[in-house]
Amino acid sequence: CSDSDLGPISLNWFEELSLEAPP
Amino acid sequence: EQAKRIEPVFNTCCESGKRCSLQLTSKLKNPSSSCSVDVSTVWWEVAGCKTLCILTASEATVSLWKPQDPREWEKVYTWQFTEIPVIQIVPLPDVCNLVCVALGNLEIREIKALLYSAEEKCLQQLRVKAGTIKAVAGLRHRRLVSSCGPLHCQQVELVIVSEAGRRKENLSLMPPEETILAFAEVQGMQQALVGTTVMNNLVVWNLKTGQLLKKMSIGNSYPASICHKAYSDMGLLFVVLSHPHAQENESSGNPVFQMIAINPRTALSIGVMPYCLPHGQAGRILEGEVKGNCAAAVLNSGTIAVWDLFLGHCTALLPPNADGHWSLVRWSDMDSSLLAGQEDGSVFVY
Repeated sequence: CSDSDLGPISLNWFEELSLEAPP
Repeated sequence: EQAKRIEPVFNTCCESGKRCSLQLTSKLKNPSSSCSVDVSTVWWEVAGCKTLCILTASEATVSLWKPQDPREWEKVYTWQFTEIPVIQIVPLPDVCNLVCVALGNLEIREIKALLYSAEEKCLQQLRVKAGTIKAVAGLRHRRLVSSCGPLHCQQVELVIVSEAGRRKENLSLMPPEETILAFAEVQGMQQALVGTTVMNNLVVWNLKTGQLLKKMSIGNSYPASICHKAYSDMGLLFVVLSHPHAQENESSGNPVFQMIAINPRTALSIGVMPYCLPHGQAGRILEGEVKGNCAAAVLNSGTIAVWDLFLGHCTALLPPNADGHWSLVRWSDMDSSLLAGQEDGSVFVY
């Protein structure tokens, strides 16, 4: 799969989502 | 004599045309002949040695069996349950001398830890959780996760179980406002947990903070998918799902398991690999388990089917034997053994 199928990919998705999600 | 009666079972492998084998190595027969509800493996210290044992569960008992040479199993302990029936075994991966069980009727009402107290020289069963429990899973590092209660006040809780079988620490996880069907650890990410919901969403939690990080649709092709295993690689979340509610009349073409890749940042997903039955075979999954790169399912035909997740094809089929249809299938915790159970309490080790 490529970025175009799934959108921009981040290797640090877990940390980034943890910072963005409500506490 | 028993060994003589046990003959290897070979199964023609499916799509590759190669012959693969499931070799019967031993058989446990529960002398009580009570109906079997679950089977599992657990590490237990036997005569000072950490040994991989088998657990069998009927509605009224859970028994621990230790291996004996050659190809024999000996029952060591039996926990009795007189008030609420046993529904399932809930193993805690990498835990020795302790296992959890779920008790209830149609729904789980109680989770208990089973152990043997050397000090008091007796078998113990200690309550870890009570309530209307919808989904439960044992995670690494002595953790037990469960969802409990009706949708409007659903509670999701992570409990650390002590060596003595007691609640040591607990953390509330944010509920996803949809009934959770199943949980799966994310391999290699100790603080990540995924779950699937009745609305066919995949949810991700942070187990350190209890945050609900994301709710993502996994498509409308199959309702109420069950997550079995997940791992994260190159920024994507790979999840192995099963589809117990696939339409019966479409079961010949439906995958029994499916691996999807999902981008947690965008919630976009694609199918990576369908795990289908070989041509000419049809069936719907009744229950199954994924461990390592192996998946196994009991089909409504009473056959067990096995897949290699990396190869992508069915590697073995185990049709019902002379004793009856299969009702349970589990992978051993250590080696590549497969435990196949029948309703009469018989367990065959392949």
